[in-house]
Amino acid sequence: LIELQNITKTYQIGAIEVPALCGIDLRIEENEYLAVMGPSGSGKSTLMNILGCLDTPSTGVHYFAGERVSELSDDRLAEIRNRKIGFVFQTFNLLPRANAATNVALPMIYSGVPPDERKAIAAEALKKVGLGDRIEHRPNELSGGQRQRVAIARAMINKPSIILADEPTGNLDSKTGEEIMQLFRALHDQGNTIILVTHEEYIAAHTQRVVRLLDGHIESDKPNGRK
Amino acid sequence: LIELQNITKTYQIGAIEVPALCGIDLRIEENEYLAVMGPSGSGKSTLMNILGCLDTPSTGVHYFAGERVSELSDDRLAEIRNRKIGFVFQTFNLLPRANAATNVALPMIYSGVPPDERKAIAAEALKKVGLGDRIEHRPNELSGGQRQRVAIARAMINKPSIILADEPTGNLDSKTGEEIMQLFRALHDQGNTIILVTHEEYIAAHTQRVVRLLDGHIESDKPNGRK
Ligand SMILES: Nc1ncnc2c1ncn2[C@@H]1O[C@H](COP(=O)(O)OP(=O)(O)OP(=O)(O)O)[C@@H](O)[C@H]1O
Ligand SMILES: Nc1ncnc2c1ncn2[C@@H]1O[C@H](COP(=O)(O)OP(=O)(O)OP(=O)(O)O)[C@@H](O)[C@H]1O
Ligand SMILES: [Mg+2]
Ligand SMILES: [Mg+2]
Repeated sequence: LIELQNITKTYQIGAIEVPALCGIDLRIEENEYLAVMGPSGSGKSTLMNILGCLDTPSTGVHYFAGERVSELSDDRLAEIRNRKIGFVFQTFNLLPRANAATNVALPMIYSGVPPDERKAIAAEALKKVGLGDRIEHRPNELSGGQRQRVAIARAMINKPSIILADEPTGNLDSKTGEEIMQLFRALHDQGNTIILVTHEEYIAAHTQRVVRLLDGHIESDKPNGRK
Repeated sequence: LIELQNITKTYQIGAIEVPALCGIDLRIEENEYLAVMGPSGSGKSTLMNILGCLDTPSTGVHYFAGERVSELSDDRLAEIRNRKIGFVFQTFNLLPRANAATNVALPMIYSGVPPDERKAIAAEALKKVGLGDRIEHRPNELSGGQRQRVAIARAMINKPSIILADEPTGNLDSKTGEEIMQLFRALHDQGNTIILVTHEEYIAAHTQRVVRLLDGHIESDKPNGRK
């Protein structure tokens, strides 16, 4: 499904080069359930942005569903990002002036779902993440963990076949975190592919494979024993 | 040192009232080391904003160092916020167009430290949180956990006697999280008061008292056994 061959990513600040990924080889099959772990600054979000077709590598080859991502048209990339991949950002990236329902419905506007249907689907998605009583709140009228859950609901709304979630439970207590993991489990059981960045072992315990990064390299890539 | 008597906080959204704190009584002595825990949306950040004199309660009485906060002048409040209290926000609240050193130095500008001294103290503080090689990076050129550590360095820069940290390790792997907890431990040993919001048990294990919130109430307030 996804293949990375010798991927590097180097950021440029003025004359300074900041290497974030230094030669990553990774192969992910359909319906896998992966955790990406590693120290702060080791390159997890950079890797997720490339997997999600949100950023391009500096060097290396990236295949998505058999196609070379570097040769895809902008329209094809936009379609992949909107329909095939659901992305939960580490910084949520919600629209500050829109309420929770509008934020969750955003991907459906791009995919052409009619307004009444969008409203009903968004309300249902917010109930699923425990925010049925916060539908009209704007991001600054929500707690940190509630904003995170709006971002999770938004990522799932177009029923994408791949979910990329960067630290989805970083602001959630363990009970609420477990509720979110039940949602991901259901998506995985339905045949979807799940890739999570986490620093919490109890979250990684839900996955079937753990890829550990260290200084932009893959330090280890092992099955995780959860059936 | 700090006393809250029957504190409530109700947010207003149009005609809707959102109760966040519903009658909080809390007494914190000097040099205590407290964790505030509880489900997402239970009122932890709202409580921290009141303790940090960043927001006012709807009803109830708040004493800080023997003074009634509601009767303090704006100048006295600004002095307390700048000199006595260091605040690590759940959303970091860094200046996006300033680099890490400038962000960390910000409280020293208000307290009148000369520029050369500020620069040296800021660089030292960033080294202490493991960011000696990221001093000139702006927030969008840093990873999530690196931004969090800039916010932690900034909170400590004026050597405040009270540190309020809202989920300071939410984006950090456990090794980096433990390094930050060593910093807090040193501050506590020097006589400072530390109040942390966390949802991670291994972080709460470092503290001496755990206050658990549930739906805007204190569900329990117990010593934590760490000597
Ligand atoms: N500005 C606001 N306007 C309206 N409601 C708000 C506002 N800020 C917070 N709330 C509501 O008040 C409640 C408490 O919020 P608070 O941020 O204190 O929770 P929290 O315990 O810090 O949660 P988390 O662990 O998710 O960060 C939440 O249910 C939230 O929706
Ligand atoms: N836009 C950028 N410009 C320059 N350097 C960057 C940029 N984005 C990230 N970096 C650097 O690249 C490295 C990897 O960043 P990345 O965000 O991928 O780490 P991470 O593993 O997600 O960390 P965290 O767990 O703290 O979120 C970091 O050291 C960071 O300072
Ligand atoms: Mg990251
Ligand atoms: Mg909070």
